[in-house]
Amino acid sequence: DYIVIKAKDNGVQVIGLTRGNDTRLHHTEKLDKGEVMIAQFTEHTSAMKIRGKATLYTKHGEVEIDE
Amino acid sequence: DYIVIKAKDNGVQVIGLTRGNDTRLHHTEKLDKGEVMIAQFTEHTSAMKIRGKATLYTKHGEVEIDE
Amino acid sequence: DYIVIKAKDNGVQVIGLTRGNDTRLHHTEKLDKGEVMIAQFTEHTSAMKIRGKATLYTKHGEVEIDE
Amino acid sequence: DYIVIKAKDNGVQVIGLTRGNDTRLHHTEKLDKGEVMIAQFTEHTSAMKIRGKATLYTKHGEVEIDE
Amino acid sequence: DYIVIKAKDNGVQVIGLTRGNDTRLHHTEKLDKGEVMIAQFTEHTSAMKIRGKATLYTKHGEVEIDE
Amino acid sequence: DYIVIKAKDNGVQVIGLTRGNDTRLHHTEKLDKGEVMIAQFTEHTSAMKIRGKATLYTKHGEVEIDE
Amino acid sequence: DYIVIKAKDNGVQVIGLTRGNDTRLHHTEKLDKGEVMIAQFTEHTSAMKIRGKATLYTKHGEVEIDE
Amino acid sequence: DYIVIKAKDNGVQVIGLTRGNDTRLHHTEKLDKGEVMIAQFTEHTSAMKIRGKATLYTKHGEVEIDE
Amino acid sequence: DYIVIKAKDNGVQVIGLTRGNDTRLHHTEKLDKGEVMIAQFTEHTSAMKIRGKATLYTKHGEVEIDE
Amino acid sequence: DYIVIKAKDNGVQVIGLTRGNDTRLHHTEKLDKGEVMIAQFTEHTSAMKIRGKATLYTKHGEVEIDE
Amino acid sequence: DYIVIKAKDNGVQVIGLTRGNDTRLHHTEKLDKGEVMIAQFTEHTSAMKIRGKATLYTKHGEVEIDE
Ligand SMILES: N[C@@H](Cc1c[nH]c2ccccc12)C(=O)O
Ligand SMILES: N[C@@H](Cc1c[nH]c2ccccc12)C(=O)O
Ligand SMILES: N[C@@H](Cc1c[nH]c2ccccc12)C(=O)O
Ligand SMILES: N[C@@H](Cc1c[nH]c2ccccc12)C(=O)O
Ligand SMILES: N[C@@H](Cc1c[nH]c2ccccc12)C(=O)O
Ligand SMILES: N[C@@H](Cc1c[nH]c2ccccc12)C(=O)O
Ligand SMILES: N[C@@H](Cc1c[nH]c2ccccc12)C(=O)O
Ligand SMILES: N[C@@H](Cc1c[nH]c2ccccc12)C(=O)O
Ligand SMILES: N[C@@H](Cc1c[nH]c2ccccc12)C(=O)O
Ligand SMILES: N[C@@H](Cc1c[nH]c2ccccc12)C(=O)O
Ligand SMILES: N[C@@H](Cc1c[nH]c2ccccc12)C(=O)O
Repeated sequence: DYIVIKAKDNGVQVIGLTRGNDTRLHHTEKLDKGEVMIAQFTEHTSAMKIRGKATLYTKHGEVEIDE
Repeated sequence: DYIVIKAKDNGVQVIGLTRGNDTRLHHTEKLDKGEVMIAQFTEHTSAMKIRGKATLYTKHGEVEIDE
Repeated sequence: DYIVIKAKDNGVQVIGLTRGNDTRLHHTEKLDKGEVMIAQFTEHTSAMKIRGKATLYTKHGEVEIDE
Repeated sequence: DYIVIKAKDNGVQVIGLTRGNDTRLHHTEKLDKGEVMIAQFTEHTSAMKIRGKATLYTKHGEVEIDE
Repeated sequence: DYIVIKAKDNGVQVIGLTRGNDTRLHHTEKLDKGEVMIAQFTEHTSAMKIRGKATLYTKHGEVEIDE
Repeated sequence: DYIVIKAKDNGVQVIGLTRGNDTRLHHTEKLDKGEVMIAQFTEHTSAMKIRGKATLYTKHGEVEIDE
Repeated sequence: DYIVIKAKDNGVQVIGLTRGNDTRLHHTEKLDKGEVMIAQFTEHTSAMKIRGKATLYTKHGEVEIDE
Repeated sequence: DYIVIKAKDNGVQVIGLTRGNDTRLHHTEKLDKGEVMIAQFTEHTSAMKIRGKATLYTKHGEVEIDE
Repeated sequence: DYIVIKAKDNGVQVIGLTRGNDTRLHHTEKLDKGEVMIAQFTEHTSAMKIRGKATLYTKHGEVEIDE
Repeated sequence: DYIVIKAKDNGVQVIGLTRGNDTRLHHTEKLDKGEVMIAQFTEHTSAMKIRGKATLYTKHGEVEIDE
Repeated sequence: DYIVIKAKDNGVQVIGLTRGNDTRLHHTEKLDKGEVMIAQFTEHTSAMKIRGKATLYTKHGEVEIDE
């Protein structure tokens, strides 16, 4: 399973939250306008947060972020 | 399996409930307006609750929360 | 496998029934109007009951509860 | 695999039949009008019977009971 | 895999046939008009017979019995 | 995998052929008009023959027998 | 995986060919007009031949034989 | 996985090629007009060749041979 | 997984490339006009090349070769 | 799972991010205009970033990058 | 999983990139106009690059290369 994030502005953040008992940020990837990130769920990442102006593509459809 | 939550207002809460004999809150993630969280079911999370104004995207369709 | 419950009134109850020889309530989660719960079937939960005014979303479609 | 039962009257019964050599009732869950039960097939339940006025939702479609 | 049987008359019989070298009846479940049975194939049941006025719902569609 | 046979006349035969090196009849189930049999392929049954006036429902569609 | 053969004439033959290094006939099942055979691929049967006037139903569609 | 070959003329050949380092013919099955062969890929057969006037049915559609 | 090649001219070549560190030709099968080859990917074949006038049928659709 | 990237300009970068506790760049593949890269998620790559003018093809649809 | 490449000009290159910590070219297959290559992802190949005038067929659709 993976999701696709397309940054529509500078400074978009894709935040990885830890898997396990504890839920904290383990990584924040910064995207500039026009860049795209494709991120899987993994042994270390069981949730993600996205901040900033972007479009998210998942198996449940497309979602506009920060509009 | 994962779900997608898009906050349509500040203070949206995505609450993780523990898997196992006991059902209690193990984590509350707060989202600001426009932020999106993508959360899996995991070894530690077998149920979730969502409070506040948001849109939920799951395999069973889209659901408006707190309207 | 998970189901989605959207409370359309205060006091909606999502009740977990135990898996195994014996069938009894192990947990009752109360939802306020507008709140949404997403619940999996698990090692401890093999049946659920829902009381109060709510909408249920499952792989077999949408069901209005308590109408 | 799970089924969904929506009680359309008080006194609806969802009966679990035992898995194994022997087939007998191991549990009867009573539903009041408007209540919904979601029940899996399990290690202990390989057949179910439903009595009373209800709607059944399964992978083979919707079935009206007791009409 | 399960099938759904809706009795349209009293005295409908859902008969379980044994799995294995030998094929014999191991259980007959009687349904009254309006009752519904949902039955899986199991370690002990590899064939079923249905007698009486009923509707059968399977992955191959709906079949009217005894008309 | 299972098939569904609806007898449209008395004396319909559903014959189970043995799995393995040798192919012989291990069981013949007789159906009366209106009766329905649902039969799986099993460790002991790798082929079936049907005689008499009946309708067969399989994953490859519906087949009229003996017309 | 199974196939369905409906004999449209007497003397239809469903021939099983052996699995393994060697390919030879291990069984010929004769069908009379109107009879139907449902046959799986098995540990002993990795190919089949059909002779005579019949209709074959497989996952790749329906095929008329011997027309 | 299996394929279906319908001979539209006498002398159609279904040739099995060996699995493994070496690729050679291990069996040629001859079909007469109207006969049908259903052949799996197996531990010994990882490729097939078909000669003569026939129709081939596979998961990628129908193909006319030798036209 | 298998592909289907139909030769539309004499001298069509279906070339098997080795699986592993090294990529070299391990077998070239020659097809005459009208002949069809059905070839799997295997422990020894992880890529194929096709030369000459032919039609290729794969899960990604039909492709004309050498036109 | 794999994605497809088609470079629409020179200097397009396909960046592999490491799987595991730590998230850093392990490889940047540069594409010239018109070139295409097909990249899997692997034991070493659990996220990717794409910079420059390109079209991305994934299971969630087509995405234009850097427009 | 495999992809299909049809060369529309001479000198098309299908390049295999190594799986593992390190990403480098392990094989370049040259295709002449009209030739087709079908290539799997393997234990040794986790990414591919394609140069030159060609059509690529994948599960995400058709892509024109080098236009
Ligand atoms: N550490 C949590 C992260 C998480 C996943 N899904 C969630 C839903 C709500 C809150 C936290 C989470 C876990 O692995 O389970
Ligand atoms: N601790 C419970 C949480 C839960 C999952 N689904 C539920 C449905 C109802 C009530 C509680 C739950 C369990 O793992 O089973
Ligand atoms: N304890 C029961 C709960 C149950 C599941 N499905 C049911 C259907 C009917 C009655 C009880 C049940 C079991 O695990 O099997
Ligand atoms: N004890 C039986 C229950 C059952 C399942 N399916 C049936 C069909 C007919 C009669 C009984 C059954 C079994 O596990 O097999
Ligand atoms: N005892 C048989 C029952 C059976 C299943 N499918 C059949 C078809 C025909 C006759 C008998 C059967 C078996 O397990 O195989
Ligand atoms: N004993 C045979 C029965 C059989 C299955 N499919 C067949 C097709 C043709 C002839 C016989 C068969 C076997 O298990 O393989
Ligand atoms: N003995 C052969 C039978 C066979 C299966 N598919 C074939 C295709 C062609 C020729 C023979 C066969 C095998 O198991 O492999
Ligand atoms: N012996 C070869 C046969 C083969 C399968 N697919 C092919 C494609 C091309 C050439 C040969 C083959 C193998 O098992 O791999
Ligand atoms: N020996 C290579 C063959 C190969 C498969 N796919 C490829 C793509 C490009 C180049 C070579 C290949 C391997 O097994 O991986
Ligand atoms: N090292 C991280 C990379 C990653 C995957 N998905 C992510 C989402 C957000 C941030 C980082 C990631 C991991 O394997 O889990
Ligand atoms: N060696 C890398 C190759 C690779 C696959 N996907 C990628 C995406 C980006 C960069 C490199 C790659 C790996 O196996 O993971």
